[in-house]
Amino acid sequence: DTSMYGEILSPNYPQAYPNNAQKTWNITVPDGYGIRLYFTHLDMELSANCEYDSVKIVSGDLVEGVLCGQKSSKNPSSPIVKEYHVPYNSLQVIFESDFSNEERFTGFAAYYVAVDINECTDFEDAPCSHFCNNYIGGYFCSCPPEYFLHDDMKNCGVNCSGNIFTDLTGEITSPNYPSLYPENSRCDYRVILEKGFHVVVTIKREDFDVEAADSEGYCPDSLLLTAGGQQFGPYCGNGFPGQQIIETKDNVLDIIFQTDETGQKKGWKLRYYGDPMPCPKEFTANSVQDPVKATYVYKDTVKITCLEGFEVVEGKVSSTSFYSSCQSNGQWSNSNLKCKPVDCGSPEPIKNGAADNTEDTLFGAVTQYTCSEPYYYMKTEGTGEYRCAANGTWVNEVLGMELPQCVAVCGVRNQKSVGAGR
Amino acid sequence: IFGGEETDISSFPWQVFFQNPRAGGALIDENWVLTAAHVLESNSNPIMYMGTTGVRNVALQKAQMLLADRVFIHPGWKPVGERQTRTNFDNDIALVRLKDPVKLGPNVSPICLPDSSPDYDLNFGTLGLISGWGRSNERNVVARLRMASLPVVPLEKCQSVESEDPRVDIRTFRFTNNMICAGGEKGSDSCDGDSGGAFAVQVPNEENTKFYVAGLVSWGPKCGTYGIYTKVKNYISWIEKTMQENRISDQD
Repeated sequence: DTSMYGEILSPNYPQAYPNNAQKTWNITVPDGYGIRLYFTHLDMELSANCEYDSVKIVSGDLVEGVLCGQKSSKNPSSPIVKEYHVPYNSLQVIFESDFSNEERFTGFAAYYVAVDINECTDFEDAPCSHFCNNYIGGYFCSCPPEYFLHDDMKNCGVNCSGNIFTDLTGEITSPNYPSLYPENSRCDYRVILEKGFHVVVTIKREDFDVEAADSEGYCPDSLLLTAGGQQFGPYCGNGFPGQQIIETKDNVLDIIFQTDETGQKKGWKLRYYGDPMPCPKEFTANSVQDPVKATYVYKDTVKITCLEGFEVVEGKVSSTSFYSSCQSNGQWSNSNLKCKPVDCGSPEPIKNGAADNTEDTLFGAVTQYTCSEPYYYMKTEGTGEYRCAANGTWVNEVLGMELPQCVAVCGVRNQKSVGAGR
Repeated sequence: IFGGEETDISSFPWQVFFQNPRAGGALIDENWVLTAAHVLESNSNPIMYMGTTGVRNVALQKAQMLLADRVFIHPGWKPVGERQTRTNFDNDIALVRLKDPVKLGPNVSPICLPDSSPDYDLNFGTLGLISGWGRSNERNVVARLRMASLPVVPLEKCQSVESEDPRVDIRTFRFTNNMICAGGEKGSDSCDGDSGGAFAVQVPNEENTKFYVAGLVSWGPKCGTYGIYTKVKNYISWIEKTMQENRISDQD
């Protein structure tokens, strides 16, 4: 039980205390208070180191004092013969008497009171990171402007989370850069770019000064970058220790800057930009591209034109060119389209004649039309030879796309030979 | 055919046989037969045959039958009344469009047409070949194809012949520049039943021997003397125009 005050009397007080006696008093005052214990009467057997009879005052593991013998007040206006101040709220008073007391000793009388302790100053370690405010029975911490008190009610930090950057280029710094960054903080930043762009970060060596790592290499304050499963850092120290250009493979970059309660430096500054996703330089065979570039990146558009005699067929529509766009996934749109040899198809049949080649019908193939001799002949000019042209038609040098005409041979008499028979 | 001889159809593969009434025609295209207008007067839906030398029924069964799809008689051909005797054979020419194209072969092939160049003007003495199953010296009804060769002569020769029928005065007949007179040699002549057949003349300036239809057997005063043939060269424009405007396309 706690109390604000109390009285502790030796056994049998004010009569002589018995031999072989042992008694312990546990004093507890409310939290936030210390204990002032003072003796107004002390009459005990004196011995070297108080080894025969003693009253011991113990605070935790620390023996505050051991009393024996007789004492009297040196101040006529005060009855206090011995006084202890303990900045804790619990104390033990342990009385012991041995077996031989040849004289009569009356023991002691002690009183304790709870006294306020100044947590802000009474201890070696200050309880608050920034401002400490003591009151009777306790204390509270407070923070400077733009800081907030963490849940532990002791540490102040800066609110530097939830920063999102979506521009294709930008600059991000630690809080207060180049002034000292706040302690006890966790700042996170996120760069979110359009799909198809990878975040590239550049940090100059001189733009980085963060509390250095300890002897075991652990960074008390650190900068950590993560993107697409890749992690860069944690980084700390004076001068950026990593690569000055960090090329991530993702369009989202997370930046986490954590600081502990000590060792603030100027912080860091980084720049970033979005690097467009590249697309392959290879295109369908038998084609030319426009424009021709060393590299193609996201949003680039290329016109693919098939070489003469080649075409792209989509369903029932054919064309000699198409457009491809470099997409956010690094692939070309329309990559399924191929330039294939123009197919003129089987040559058109003609009346009273035929084409000799109906199987090889691709660009450059040749077919020869002939008429059904001897009763038909080719009326039209030209040799009857047609070539599969780039426009997908069979073309003759003279007639163009016009088909040859086989017309009947006229005016020929097929006279039978008379022979020798009579 | 008077004064001629039997021949094989292979020598005259353009010869068309009109069954009823018996007449002739000349194949000028897979889809067209040229004949005389007066042949079609009495039968505008003739049944024709090609590719056969003989025309007995047995032979015709093996021949290629041609059916008429439409008949085009020259607009200048003047019809006459039933009881009237025709004396005007001017523009005696007609075309027959066939229902189906003929199948060409060694015995079936067209004769060439003349063009309008002077090369195709006929000189007197130019020999032409005539053929048909018409009346011959010996027979009124001929079973096998006959042919004859006869020269072109001045029209006056035809005008000077007395008609076979004494009631008919040749001077009442109309003679025009659309007519060719030929014959007068060894009695070679066309006769009844040969009408519409070709007067075939060798194509001029041609390395390989070819024949064109210079005339069509039209009429004559007396078989065995001279015969009058429609001058085909004068009708080339009409022939070509008619064929072009009335050709059957592949989609029909």
